[in-house]
Amino acid sequence: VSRIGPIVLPADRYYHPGHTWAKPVGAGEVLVGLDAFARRIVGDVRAIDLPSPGERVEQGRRLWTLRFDGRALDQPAPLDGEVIEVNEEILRHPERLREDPYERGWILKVRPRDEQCCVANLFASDLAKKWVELAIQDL
Amino acid sequence: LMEGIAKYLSEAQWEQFRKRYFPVA
Repeated sequence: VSRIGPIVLPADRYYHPGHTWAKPVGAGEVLVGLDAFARRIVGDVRAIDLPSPGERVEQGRRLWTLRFDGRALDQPAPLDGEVIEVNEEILRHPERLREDPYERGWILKVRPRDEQCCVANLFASDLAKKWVELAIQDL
Repeated sequence: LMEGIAKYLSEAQWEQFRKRYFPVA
């Protein structure tokens, strides 16, 4: 685990510079969510605009939009693939992302386009930590 | 880092921060 104050970045997943994560969980399935830095920046999420199962997603392109306190934040897909499941609990209760953006707070399950999922263009947690530190300095 | 800091930034500050640290193609 990498930690910056209250912001934790578990070592068991890969991070996109747009503060989404990908965690392989089995045969051709990857969970996707937002990291604790994004969660802290936005505070309480009021709603999430999500793609539906069956939709294709592309690394770096908009995957979802978080809505909070009158503002919105688009976040990118961490990998190429197809959405196979939406976390309905988080969709109905996005405020629960505050408690746990990593386990119960996964947002989508994606079938990756290729076997090399989650290596290309993504950070391990130690590099993601440096990226978060830079952003915090900027703030 | 302040909880929910985005809402305390000006619109211009937020846009600049968002584009740099939350890049979307």
